[in-house]
Amino acid sequence: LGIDLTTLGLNLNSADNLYKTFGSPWSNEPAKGDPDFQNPACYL
Amino acid sequence: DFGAVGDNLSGTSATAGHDHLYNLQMLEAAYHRLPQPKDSERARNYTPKHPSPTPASFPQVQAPIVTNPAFWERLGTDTLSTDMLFFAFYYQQNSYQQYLAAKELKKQSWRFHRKYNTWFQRHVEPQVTTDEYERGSYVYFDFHLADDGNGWVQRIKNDFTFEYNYLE
Amino acid sequence: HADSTAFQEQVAHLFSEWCQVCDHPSASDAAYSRYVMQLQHIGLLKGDEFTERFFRVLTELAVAHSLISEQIVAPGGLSQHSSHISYLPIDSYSKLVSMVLKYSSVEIGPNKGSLLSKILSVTVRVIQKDAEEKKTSFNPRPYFRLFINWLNDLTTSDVHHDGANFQVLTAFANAFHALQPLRIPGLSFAWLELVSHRSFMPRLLTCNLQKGWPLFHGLLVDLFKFMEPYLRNAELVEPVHLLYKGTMRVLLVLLHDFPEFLCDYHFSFCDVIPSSCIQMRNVILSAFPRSMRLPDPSTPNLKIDLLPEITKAPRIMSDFEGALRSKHMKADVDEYLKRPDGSSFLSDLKQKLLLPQNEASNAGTRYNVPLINSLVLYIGIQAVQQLQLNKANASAAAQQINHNQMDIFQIETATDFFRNLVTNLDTEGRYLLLNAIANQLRFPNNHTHYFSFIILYLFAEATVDNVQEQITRVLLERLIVNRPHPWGLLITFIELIKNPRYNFWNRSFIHIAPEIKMLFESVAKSCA
Repeated sequence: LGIDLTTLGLNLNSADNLYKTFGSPWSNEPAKGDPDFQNPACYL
Repeated sequence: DFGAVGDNLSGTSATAGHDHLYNLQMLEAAYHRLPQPKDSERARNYTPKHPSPTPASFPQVQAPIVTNPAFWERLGTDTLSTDMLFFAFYYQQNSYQQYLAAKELKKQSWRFHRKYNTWFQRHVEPQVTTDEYERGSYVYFDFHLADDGNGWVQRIKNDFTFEYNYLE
Repeated sequence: HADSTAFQEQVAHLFSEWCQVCDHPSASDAAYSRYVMQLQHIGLLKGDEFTERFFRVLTELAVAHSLISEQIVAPGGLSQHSSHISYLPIDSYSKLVSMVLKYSSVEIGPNKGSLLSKILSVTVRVIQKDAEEKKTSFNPRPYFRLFINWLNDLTTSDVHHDGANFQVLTAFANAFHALQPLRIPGLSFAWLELVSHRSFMPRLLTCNLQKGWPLFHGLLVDLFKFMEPYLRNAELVEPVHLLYKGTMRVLLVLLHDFPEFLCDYHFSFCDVIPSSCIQMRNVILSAFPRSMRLPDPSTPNLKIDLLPEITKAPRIMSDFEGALRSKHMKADVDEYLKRPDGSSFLSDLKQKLLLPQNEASNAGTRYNVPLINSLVLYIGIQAVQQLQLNKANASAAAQQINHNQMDIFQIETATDFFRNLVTNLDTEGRYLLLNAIANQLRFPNNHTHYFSFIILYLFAEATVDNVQEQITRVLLERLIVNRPHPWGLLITFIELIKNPRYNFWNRSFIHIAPEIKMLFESVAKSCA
């Protein structure tokens, strides 16, 4: 009967893309560490 | 007879595929050598802009918590720590901390002005808003040169026009 | 000579020099570029066999050094495995490659990116050789680290560098295809984590206007092909179960972030996912374009036929005619659709759908499933196009096509085809045929509309109970698994149980046992 897919650690109702914090196919934990951030040039 | 996907072992060199049993044995072995979270964590060697020697008893590396977005979200709550967001923004340029501080400031309705390189926050609803700009009274965070000593201050600017093409 | 031990020692010496450059606290880009110029001056970056040998020896050194630290000698001299691996050698080597690509002049001009492809193909060969030699003691983690570093350093999500970035992503996609699990099963877990990594998958799927989609489609097919033999059984051994769950996570990210990608390639994924993996297939079939708003299937008196999207064809990026062509059947089908009378197409079709004996055991079925899938979709598409053509030619006030009034005669031949197969195939063949039809019940589009009509029509026209029972089973088994459930499947089942035309609740197999009756009632309640 498959799996309750809401138990795989992904917030399927998230308004934001899941891939930004997708840590690994083997864990429920969201990615830690530096996601792909870009500081606009005017910040520097 | 692979239908829509073609025979996916073609087009790449060398050894033919293995049989199911061999593949399963290799998979079992790989199961005991899964990539660990730290295998993909980037070495976060924070290089201070102006390295200066400090006593060995001082922490010599950044505390891991400053790279955790949740820490910055907590910081944004009370006014005192808003200054810490500004500190990270102006003193840790081009770092992940600056990115997180800016994100938190925006959540607090601060807006970065690209001409003055300063953060503004509406003090009251603007008197005028058009497609190009808004005008009203704003709080802004600035480094104040004064005879009673320099310092970072939050001041009010009345009748200021914030042109949207300067909005970051 | 590139094969001499002297060359190997020279490379080792150069590598330790590089590690010192990296280690130096004031290491700067100037130092890096000076070192790269030195390599260029020695002639190691021309792209010839020296270059290949140079990077091969470096890769082997970096991996060997990172693994040495894994063996720690415990008291009493017995070496024990610890999970601690020092990645310093790997990080230094990956940085060297990034600096070479950044500063060496060979990258300028038409052969840009070729050095990266060469280094990646060298790396693929090193991994292949290592895996073949070490077998169950092969350690994939240093190679995982190497690729993670490169993905972080060499790819970007900054749209201003789309062209160059796409070249780099393509080089990695080709490398991952060469490293696919069927080829290096010991790398499977590391491979899936790399392929789905946030520095690779979203970038390949978002850059250059979907040009990366065929590449990622190929990588997912590589994965499904590897898993297919192990997924046929309900009981999965733990490593396969972990790989399955990992795949489901990746599919959920795709369903949430890139549903159009799953929509466009659903056909080929259904070709390689075993029919027993119902939930995995449902995830793919539940995808719908983000711009679309799906009406709630249980809305009373929902007028499917009046939905604007129901007349539009879905985009099919898979080569769904591939299997037909490989069996040289496409012309026969076209001929049959044009001139059905007197055609022998239907009479010897069943034989053509069977696999040769020697392939049947390996495939786990007597039938050529991709061929059945291809035939069903191809004939359905011809029928829909014929319908739209006739409709366009009919009077301006052409009737809205709907389930009951859909003009059967206009699609007589196609319907004949389905009715004939349903009647003449055995249970297994019919199950696979009905599955191929049910795989088209997705979001509102004219395929969903047509195939929903066809499967209900076959139910209504069936002269024997077991066909109705099998149609019900094919729909029901897709509904009793955990969500998600495709929209087209829900509206078809609701139509079946609500429309008196099908006389569903009086069918004998509904009442065959109390728990079966309860099952139908609970599913009916949850759907409608």
